[in-house]
Amino acid sequence: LARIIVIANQKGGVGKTTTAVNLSASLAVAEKNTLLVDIDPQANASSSLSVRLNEDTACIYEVLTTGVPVADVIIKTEYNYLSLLPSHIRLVGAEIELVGFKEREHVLSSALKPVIADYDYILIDCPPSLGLLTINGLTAADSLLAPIQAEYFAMEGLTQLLQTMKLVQRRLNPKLKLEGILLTMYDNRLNLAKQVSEEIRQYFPKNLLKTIVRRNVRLAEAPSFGKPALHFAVSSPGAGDYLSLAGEILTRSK
Amino acid sequence: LARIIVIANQKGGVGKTTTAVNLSASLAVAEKNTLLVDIDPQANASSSLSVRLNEDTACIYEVLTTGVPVADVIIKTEYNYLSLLPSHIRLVGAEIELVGFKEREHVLSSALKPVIADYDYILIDCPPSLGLLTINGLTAADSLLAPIQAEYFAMEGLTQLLQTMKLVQRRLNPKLKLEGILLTMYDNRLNLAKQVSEEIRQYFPKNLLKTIVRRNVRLAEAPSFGKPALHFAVSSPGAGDYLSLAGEILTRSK
Ligand SMILES: Nc1ncnc2c1ncn2[C@@H]1O[C@H](COP(=O)(O)OP(=O)(O)OP(=O)(O)O)[C@@H](O)[C@H]1O
Ligand SMILES: Nc1ncnc2c1ncn2[C@@H]1O[C@H](COP(=O)(O)OP(=O)(O)OP(=O)(O)O)[C@@H](O)[C@H]1O
Ligand SMILES: [Mg+2]
Ligand SMILES: [Mg+2]
Repeated sequence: LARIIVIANQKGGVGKTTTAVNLSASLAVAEKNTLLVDIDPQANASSSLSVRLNEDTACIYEVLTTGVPVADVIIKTEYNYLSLLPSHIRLVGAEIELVGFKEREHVLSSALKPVIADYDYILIDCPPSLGLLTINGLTAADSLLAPIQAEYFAMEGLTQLLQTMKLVQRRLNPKLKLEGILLTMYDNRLNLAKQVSEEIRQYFPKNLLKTIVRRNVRLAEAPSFGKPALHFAVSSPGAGDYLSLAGEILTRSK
Repeated sequence: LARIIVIANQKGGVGKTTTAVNLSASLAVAEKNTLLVDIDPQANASSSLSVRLNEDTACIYEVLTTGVPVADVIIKTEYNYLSLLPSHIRLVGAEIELVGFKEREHVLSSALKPVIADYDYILIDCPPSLGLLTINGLTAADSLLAPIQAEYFAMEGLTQLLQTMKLVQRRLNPKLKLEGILLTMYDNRLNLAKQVSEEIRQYFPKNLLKTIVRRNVRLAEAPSFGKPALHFAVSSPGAGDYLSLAGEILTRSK
C-alpha cells in the first residue's frame, strides 16, 4: 500500500514543487513505484515534467469536481516508475466549487483510494495557501513534509502550518503525522541561514530532516528543460541532495 | 488623491512583501504620505514593520467582513509619512466569507474610499493566489506592480497574472493599468537570470521597469529586525534598489 506524503507550506516560493518533483524522481530511480499528484492550479509540478494540458484533456480538476476516476487521468511519464496526476489552471475555480460539497475535505482522499495499492509512494504538491486544496492534501496523507527556506518569514509560517496539521489530525485525518521539516535553498555562507536553522533546531529538535537541500542553480534550471534535476544534471549538488533525501525517507519508512 | 498600487503575483516567494514594505518606506522618506495595506493572512508586511496584532485588535479582517472603518484600524508606524493597515492570520477565513457578499470584489475599494484623500500613495501587499483577496486588491487599484523572479516558473505565472488583470479591467475596474514588471532577487552571475529577463524583455518590452532589485541578504535580514532595509542597512544594495524604484515610480506619476 502506498505511503502518501503531502508537501505543503502556505509560504510561497519555499521549494514545494522542486521538492515534490525531485523527490519523486529520486524515489523512482530507487525503483519505488511513485505517483506525483499536482493539486496546485499553477501546475508547476506538471510543467516540470513537460506536461502541459489543454482545456479538453481531463486533469485533477475533473477528478475533484465531477468524479472522473484518477486512473483515467494519470499520465505515465518518460521515467520508469514515475507517474503524474496533472493539474491545469482551471483548478483555480475548484476551491469555491468544493465549498458546497458534503465531504469537501475528503474528495482527494476518496479519489485516490482505488489506486493506492498500485504505488509505493504518492507525493502531493500543494499551492501556497491553507485553503481547501491543501486541506484535501493533508486529509489524504499519511505524513506532511514541510519545505522551508532558512529565512525570517519561514518561522512565522511554520507555526501556523503545524497548527493546521494538528487541526486536520484531530478532525479529519487521525493518521497524519509530520514526516519532517526540510531546509531548502540553503546557503551556508549566510549568517541568516545559520541563525534561522539554529532556531528551528531549537524549537523542533526531532523534526528537522537530516538532509539539507543547498541552493543550486541546476535545480532552478531543470524545469525550463521539463526534467527533474536528476535527469538534467545528475552530478549537480541539487540532484545529489534530493537523492539523499529519498534515501532518508526510504530508511525511515522501514 | 492617492495613487493606489497593488503588488500582486500568484507565484509564491517572488518578493511581493519585500517590495511592498521597502517601496512604501522609500516613498515615505521622499515625504509622500504612504499607506501600506496588508491583505495577506500571513501578515508578513505587518511583521516586517514590527506590528503583530493579537486576536482582540481590529485589523483588515474586520474592515472587510464587518465594515469597521479603515480609519479606526490604521496604525501610524514609527517612520514619518508611513502608515499601515495591518493583517492577522484570522484573515484566512475571509475568502470563504466574502463569497456570499453582493459586491464581494469591491469590498476593499469601498472601504478605502474615505481615506484616499489623506495619502499620496496606497500600496497593497497580496497573498500568493488569485483568490478574492487579490481580486479585491486589483479592483481597488489604479495600477498593478508585478514582482517576478528571473526563474523558469516566473514566465508561466506572468501570463496568467496579466490575463487576470485584463479580466478585472474589463469587468470590475476599467481604470486598472500595468505599472510594470519588476525583476527581483536578480543575480547577474546566473545564465538563467539573464535568459529569463531577456525573454521577458522580448515579450513585454514596454512593461519591464528600469529598476532591477538585486539579490541582497540585507533585504532578507531586515524583517527579522522588524524594519525596512532603508532603516536597517541604509547603504546596502537592497535599500538602494528600492530607493531607485521609488524614484522611477515618482517620475512616472508626474
Ligand atoms: N535548492 C534550490 N536552489 C536553487 N533554486 C531553487 C531551489 N529550490 C527551488 N528553487 C527555485 O526557487 C523558486 C521557488 O521554488 P518552487 O517553485 O519549487 O517553490 P514553491 O514553494 O513550489 O512555490 P509556490 O509557493 O509558488 O508553489 C523556483 O524558481 C525554483 O526553481
Ligand atoms: N532582493 C532580495 N534579495 C534577497 N532576498 C530577498 C529579496 N527579496 C526578497 N527576499 C527574501 O526572499 C523571501 C521571499 O520574499 P517575500 O516574502 O517578499 O516574497 P512574497 O512574494 O511576498 O512571498 P509570498 O508569496 O509568501 O507572499 C523572503 O525570505 C525575503 O526576505
Ligand atoms: Mg509550487
Ligand atoms: Mg508576501
